[in-house]
Parts: sequence; structure tokens; C-alpha cells
Amino acid sequence: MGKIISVANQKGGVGKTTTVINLSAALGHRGKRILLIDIDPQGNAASGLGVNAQEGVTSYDILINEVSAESAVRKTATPGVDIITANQDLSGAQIELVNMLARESLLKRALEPLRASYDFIFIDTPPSLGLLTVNALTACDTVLIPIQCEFYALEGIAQLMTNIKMIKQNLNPSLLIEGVCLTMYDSRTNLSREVMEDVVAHFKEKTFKSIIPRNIRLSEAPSLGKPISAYSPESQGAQAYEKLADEFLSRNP
Amino acid sequence: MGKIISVANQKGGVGKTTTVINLSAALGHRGKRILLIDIDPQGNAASGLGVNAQEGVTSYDILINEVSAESAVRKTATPGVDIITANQDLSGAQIELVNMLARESLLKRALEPLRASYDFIFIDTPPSLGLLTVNALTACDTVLIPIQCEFYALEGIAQLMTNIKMIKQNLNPSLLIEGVCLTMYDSRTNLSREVMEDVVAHFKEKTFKSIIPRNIRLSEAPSLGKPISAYSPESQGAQAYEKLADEFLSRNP
Ligand SMILES: Nc1ncnc2c1ncn2[C@@H]1O[C@H](COP(=O)(O)OP(=O)(O)OP(=O)(O)O)[C@@H](O)[C@H]1O
Ligand SMILES: Nc1ncnc2c1ncn2[C@@H]1O[C@H](COP(=O)(O)OP(=O)(O)OP(=O)(O)O)[C@@H](O)[C@H]1O
Ligand SMILES: [Mg+2]
Ligand SMILES: [Mg+2]
Repeated sequence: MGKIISVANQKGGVGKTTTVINLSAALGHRGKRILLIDIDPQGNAASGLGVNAQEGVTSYDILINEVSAESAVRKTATPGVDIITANQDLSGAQIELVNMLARESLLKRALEPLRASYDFIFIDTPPSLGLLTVNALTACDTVLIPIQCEFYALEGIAQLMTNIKMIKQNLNPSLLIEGVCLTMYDSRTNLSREVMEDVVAHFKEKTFKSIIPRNIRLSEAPSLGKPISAYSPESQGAQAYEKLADEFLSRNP
Repeated sequence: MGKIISVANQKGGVGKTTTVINLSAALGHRGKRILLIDIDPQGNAASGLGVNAQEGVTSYDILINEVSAESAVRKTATPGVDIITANQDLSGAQIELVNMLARESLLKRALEPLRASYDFIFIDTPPSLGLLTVNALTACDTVLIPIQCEFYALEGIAQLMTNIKMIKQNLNPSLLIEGVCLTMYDSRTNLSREVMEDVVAHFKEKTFKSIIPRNIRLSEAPSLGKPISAYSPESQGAQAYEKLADEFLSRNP
């Protein structure tokens, strides 16, 4: 049965989409069947995988129009990775969801029928703790938290953990932390090292040993609609996500 | 009469807070009276200026409890710069605002009495196009758009412009673009140059000539609660924000 994993952090620009895409691609290469579902109105996951989010059924249709998730699934050019895209229609969804019945668990009910077809289902979330991210944290088994090696990124962790606890108490009692992944690590700066030390001290063995370095190839790849493994497989960025995939699988045999 | 300027871009991590803080500080040094109001539940603006957002009246109280904005104003250690802080209380506000009367213009009405006391009032917004950012775009005279020199940052511009047009048509007919500011420019990469060329081609003279380079001092400064001008005045980051302040004032004599 497929495991559902949200990739979440309300701090903006910390590498949520980059991690979802490149971890999914690396797991796909290892023969795993992956579904990536995007519930961020920015819709970056689609363009990062070379898929046009302006056509076909999207996550908006699943949440608001109660269309089946199955009908929204699309293939990508990356072996083993399917996608459900998001686009700007979703930005009105935060308001539309407020008065819907059982609004926090719409995504959970929509994804249940898909679990059996995939090994892992990853949910890319927007940089907020609103109803879209609440839906993701209610639908998932675990949450993977990318943390950028910057000061402001540390500040947001307490808020994120409070919200995760609240979801666990009220909506999803079995919710666990999949792990914490350090991103955009710059070995030349003290700041990166200090953030890493703080994160490891706080999250201990939940912190993935694979650290994602700041690497220009990772920010170039989306402009070609390819994951890093297809764009620049020898780069430090690609190597780091390969290691992360191995470590992820060792935690999920 | 003070001019109200929102700093907005729904893409996360593009330098909204960094720009609000450092532009405000540079204008404060030039003798201008600045109010910075934070409506992002992450509350980064407060810590970047060394102010504790967990005490006192915050922007949540202004929006939801109809407390006067004046009672929320606090001094900072930076000459000429006052602040209204935000904290996690605001993350529930998106939902609380939905059913309030005239929910889009709560901030506008709250800030009117403060206009006369400041030369410029800057609003730091969260990375989303929800009701908090709608309140900012309804309250302001102009919007300053930081654009990170990255591929995903380009993708979000169309959505942002559509939303600005919608606000202009329905809520704030006099809304204008203050300007577009390129951030985290890395002169060693083609990507930065390509993004810059695209942005200049699209926004023309609205693009500020002062480009903010990627500079580690800018990401270190918040950990000491200081703007870059106080932390590392000789750094490239500080020089860039000084130039931006001069250019901003030449557009707002
Ligand atoms: N390790 C890295 N090295 C260099 N650039 C990176 C790295 N990871 C991500 N980036 C770039 O940094 C920017 C932010 O990353 P990304 O968009 O994945 O973050 P996000 O958390 O999904 O953002 P948002 O909060 O807006 O959804 C993107 O332009 C991306 O290409
Ligand atoms: N020019 C720069 N050079 C290096 N680092 C920068 C620069 N500008 C901002 N940063 C750092 O990049 C990160 C993102 O910047 P910032 O938090 O200001 O963006 P934001 O748009 O306000 O993010 P959010 O969308 O989460 O509100 C921060 O850690 C900040 O310190
Ligand atoms: Mg993203
Ligand atoms: Mg910010």
C-alpha cells in the first residue's frame, strides 16, 4: 500500500518543490512507482517536470469540484513518476474551502483510492499554513520538512511544529515526521553550519544525513522542465538527491 | 501625506522581508519617517529589526479585534523606522476574515489615520495571494515587487499581475506599480542574466536600475536583529540597498 508524504514548510523558497521533484525522480529511477500531487497555486511542480498545468484536470477540480483523483493523474517524461498538477485556479480555493463540509479531509478522501497504485505519493504544498496545507497534513502518513540553511528558516520551525501537533490531535492522529532535510547548504559560510548544528540538535535522528548543497544546476533544471538527474546527473545537486533517495528508502524498506 | 507601499510577490523566499527592512532603514538614514507593517504570520520583519513580536499589540489585533493601528506602533533601534509586528496569531486570520464585513478593506481603514505621521508606510506580505495580501493591495497606493533571479520566480509574475489588475478593478482603482526590484542576482550565472533581461523587457522603466546581488551579509544580518546598514555597511548588499533608496527617492521626490 502506498505511503503518502507531504513536503511542507510555511517559510517560502526553502526547496519544497525542488525536493519533491528530485526525490521523486531519484526514487522513480530505483524502480519505485511515484505520484506527485501539487496543491500549491503557483504550480511549479508541473513546469519543473515539463508538464503543462494549464490543460487537463488539476488538484483544484479534485478539491472543489469533487472530480476523482484518478482522472487527474498524468504521466511525465521521468520514469516511474506521475503527476497531478495545480494552477492559479487553486488560489481562490482557500476561501472556497472555508464553508465546505469536512473541508480539512477532502484531499485525504480523494487520495485513498490511489494508494494501491503507487509506492509513494508526495504532496507539494504552498508556503502557508492555510486550508490547502491542512488538507495535505490530514491526508498524509508522514511529513518531510525541507529547512533552508538560513536564519529566517529556523524561526519558522516552532510554528510549523505547533501546527503539526494540532493536526495530529484533531485531524490525523497517526501523523509522523518522515524527516528533516537541510537544503541550500553553503559550506563556505558559518551561517549554514550554525543552522545545521541547531537543526541536528533539535531533530536528532530525524535529520537526514544527506544535506542538499546550494548548487546552480538545481535552479537551472526547471527552466528545461527536467529533474536534476536528467539535466545534470554529475552535479553535486544530483548526487545529493541520489543519496537522499537511498537514505529515504533505508527508512522505508 | 504618507505614501503606502506594499511589498508583494506570492513566490516564496524572493526577498520581500529583506527588501522591506533594508529599504526602510536606508530611507530612515536619509531623514525619512518610515512605518513598516508586517502582515505575514511568519513575523520575520520584527526579528530582522530586533523587535520581539510575541509581546504587545500586533497586526492581528488591528485586523481582527479592530484595535487602532496607532496603539500597535513600536519604535525600533533603527533611526526613523517604526514597526507594527505580526506573529503566528495571524495564520488563523485568513479564515477569520472570510466572513467579516468589508473584509478586503480592513487594513486600509486602519492605516488611514497613520498616513499623516509618516513619509512612507511599507507593508510586508506573506507568500500568498490570500485575504491578507488582498488587504495590503487594497490599502496601498503602489506595490513594489521583488523578483528573485530564478526560473520559478519568473513563472509567478503573470499570476501576480492578474491579481493586481483584479484588485485595481474591484477594490483599489488608483493602485499602481511602484517598481520591480531584482534580488539575489548572481553575476557568475547565465540564469541571473537571462531572468534580468526578461524582467527588463517586460517591465521596462518600472524595473529599478539598482539590482540587489546575492550577498551572504544580507542573510546573516537578521540573526543579529539589524538591517544591513548597521551590520555590514561596506558590504555589496548594503551598498545595493543604499542605491535602491536613492533611486526610490528620485521617483518619490
Ligand atoms: N539546493 C539548491 N541550490 C540552488 N538553488 C536551489 C536549491 N534548491 C532550490 N533552489 C532554487 O531556489 C528557489 C526556491 O526553491 P523552491 O521553489 O523549490 O522552494 P519552495 O519551498 O518550493 O518555494 P515556495 O515556498 O515558493 O513554494 C528556486 O528557484 C529553486 O530553483
Ligand atoms: N540578496 C540576498 N542575498 C543573500 N541572501 C538573501 C538576499 N535577500 C534575501 N536573502 C535571504 O534569503 C532568504 C529569503 O529572503 P526573505 O525571507 O527576505 O524572502 P521573503 O520573500 O520575505 O520570504 P517569504 O516568502 O517566506 O516571506 C532569507 O533567509 C534572507 O536572509
Ligand atoms: Mg514550491
Ligand atoms: Mg518574508
